[in-house]
Amino acid sequence: AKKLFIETLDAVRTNFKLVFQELFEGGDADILLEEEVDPLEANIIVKARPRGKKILSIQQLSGGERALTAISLLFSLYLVKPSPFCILDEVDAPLDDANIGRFLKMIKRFSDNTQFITITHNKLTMEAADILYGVTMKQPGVSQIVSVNLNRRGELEDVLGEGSA
Amino acid sequence: AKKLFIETLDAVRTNFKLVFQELFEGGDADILLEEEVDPLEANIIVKARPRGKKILSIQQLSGGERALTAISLLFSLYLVKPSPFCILDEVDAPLDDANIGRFLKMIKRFSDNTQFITITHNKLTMEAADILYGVTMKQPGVSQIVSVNLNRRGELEDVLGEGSA
Amino acid sequence: MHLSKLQLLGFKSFPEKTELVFNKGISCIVGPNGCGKTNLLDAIRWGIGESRMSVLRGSRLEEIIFAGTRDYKPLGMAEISITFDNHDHAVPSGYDEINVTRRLFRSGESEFLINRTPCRLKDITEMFLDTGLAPGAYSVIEQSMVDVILSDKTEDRRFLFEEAA
Amino acid sequence: MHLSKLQLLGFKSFPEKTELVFNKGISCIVGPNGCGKTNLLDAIRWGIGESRMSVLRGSRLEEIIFAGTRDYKPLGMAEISITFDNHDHAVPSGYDEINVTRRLFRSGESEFLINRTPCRLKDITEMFLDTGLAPGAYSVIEQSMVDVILSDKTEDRRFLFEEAA
Ligand SMILES: Nc1ncnc2c1ncn2[C@@H]1O[C@H](COP(=O)(O)OP(=O)(O)OP(=O)(O)O)[C@@H](O)[C@H]1O
Ligand SMILES: Nc1ncnc2c1ncn2[C@@H]1O[C@H](COP(=O)(O)OP(=O)(O)OP(=O)(O)O)[C@@H](O)[C@H]1O
Ligand SMILES: [Mg+2]
Ligand SMILES: [Mg+2]
Repeated sequence: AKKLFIETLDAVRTNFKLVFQELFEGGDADILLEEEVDPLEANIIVKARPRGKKILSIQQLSGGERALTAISLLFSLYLVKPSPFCILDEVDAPLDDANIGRFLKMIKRFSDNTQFITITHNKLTMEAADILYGVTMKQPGVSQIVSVNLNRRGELEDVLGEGSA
Repeated sequence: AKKLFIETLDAVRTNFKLVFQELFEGGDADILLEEEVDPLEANIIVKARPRGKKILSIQQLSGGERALTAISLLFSLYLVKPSPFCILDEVDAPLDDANIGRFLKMIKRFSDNTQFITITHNKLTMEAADILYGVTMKQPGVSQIVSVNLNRRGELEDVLGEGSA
Repeated sequence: MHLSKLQLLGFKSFPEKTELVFNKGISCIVGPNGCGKTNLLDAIRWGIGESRMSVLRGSRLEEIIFAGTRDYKPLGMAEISITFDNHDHAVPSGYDEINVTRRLFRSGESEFLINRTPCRLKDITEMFLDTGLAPGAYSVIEQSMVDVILSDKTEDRRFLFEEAA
Repeated sequence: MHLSKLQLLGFKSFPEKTELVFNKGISCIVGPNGCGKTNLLDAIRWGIGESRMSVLRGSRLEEIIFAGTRDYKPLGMAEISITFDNHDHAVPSGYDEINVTRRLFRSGESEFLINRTPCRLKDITEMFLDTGLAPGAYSVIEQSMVDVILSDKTEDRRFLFEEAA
């Protein structure tokens, strides 16, 4: 079990460096085991350094940098042992447009092997989808699904524009 | 002190109902003190019911509904005792465009008496501002401020489009 | 393996029989705040065996069942059916298609079926054990996970690594 | 009272002398992830007396000071100066303009000034005591506050009500 865990950690670490560097356009990242403790009990330490910046603690990273680092780590785990589908619920919320673009480019590559379901309020994420489902509450408190053709922008506006919470 | 606290609670409650109903276009909300406990120690219970829905626990509300409920409560406190300025750091992230619109309309009204500073990635929030400041890192890790004229879209695009974390 | 169909009846904000068909590739779910998008994610999780109410955003089990609205009566049962395309035999069963159904009644009673054959909850969770779809693993990524995966407390992070091993 | 100017030198990602002028009304700060927007908010909080490193997103006090980058050396001091327009005498001092300066040196030493007169941290926090700008009150609203203000643990919510009283 210890051997399997260490092998998994090494595989995840290798992926983490690559995924991080793609999403951050450079920089470096690492995963380390706490020293002098049994690997099956040790703290797993995450280090992340965006391009050109000095290594600071994870806490000092910005909201968007933290989100992108967490996404990099989750994708690194997934690459070691892919799940059949992956659901992403508004993970783009703290990201700027450029980071959303890199994130979507990576998802499109993975989508040959994995089914992705994204939940979003962001137009870029909608445009990256193969198919769009609108959820509406024409009657308050009652959800209904509307299948939205990506070419029918008017329809999309209706679904999105539908008033408040 | 007990009297002051109860008066404050009543004032906040009155505001909360009004603010909530404006941001949610209806529905109802309340703040209650835990029964049978000294008001200075009691739990403060928040109830929120979007229009047409049944009262459910705060936990069951959606991400955006929770954010808007929290914003309503914070604004209700502010209306009882306004602070000279209010800084809002990406509070629009979980909100859909219609809710952002109502939120901005309310801020504009309050901005006669209070200075607002919004931090955002959202175009609607940018458009609601009187003045826009861009923060850039032309040199990695070194922040600089650029004052952006709302009419100079090209300049805004540069500031926003500037690459990754 | 991939998700091919999700059917809901009486689950949270979906009182009426509702069906979503998924393709391989990227599906995107959109709609205003509070319209039911995350509820669809909860439905998928619940259908494949998640039972922790903290994850399903409720405090009592019966909060899964449609509670009624101003205009609709509450229902007595929640049912989720998920159909998987298993042509690649990621789940080592003989079936090319796997249909999982889970029901909860207000009495607290539950029913579970795999390909229309009654079974126990355990049979459902064990079936998905080696596919990366275990509850709490990395096939569902939401905003709140960012802090979990980067926090100082390492147990949640460790759990994800063990899932990938 | 309103904020009229913020000056930074050596504070977090702002090694160079930087100035922002604020008007009454709505100012909006924009820029890519990690460029320094929330650092500006940290600067304002720190300048008016916030000292909790958990709030300032650091673990050691010296993380406030510019740590250097690949191309810049670390600095030895962080300084924030905030100028308030006090024509309405919200702060009951004789001054129409109040300038607060706070410095931190790598040695751990601090300096505090009000209108260029050395003072203690206590003098700064007490000056703002009745203006609603107390640390942790409702003049700074960020995403993470949503869960805090709606959580079951009522102490944080209670603190806000006491601030408003
Ligand atoms: N048992 C139930 N019966 C009826 N309605 C319910 C039930 N449980 C939850 N809901 C409703 O579901 C709504 C939340 O839905 P959901 O979390 O899916 O929204 P969402 O589309 O993800 O929104 P957001 O964009 O804000 O995240 C709540 O308003 C709540 O009223
Ligand atoms: N002491 C320091 N010295 C140098 N750089 C620092 C220091 N403390 C923080 N930083 C840098 O500041 C950056 C974070 O800035 P900030 O949190 O203001 O970003 P932001 O603009 O709010 O981004 P987001 O849109 O993602 O929230 C980090 O990348 C970090 O490298
Ligand atoms: Mg949601
Ligand atoms: Mg920020």
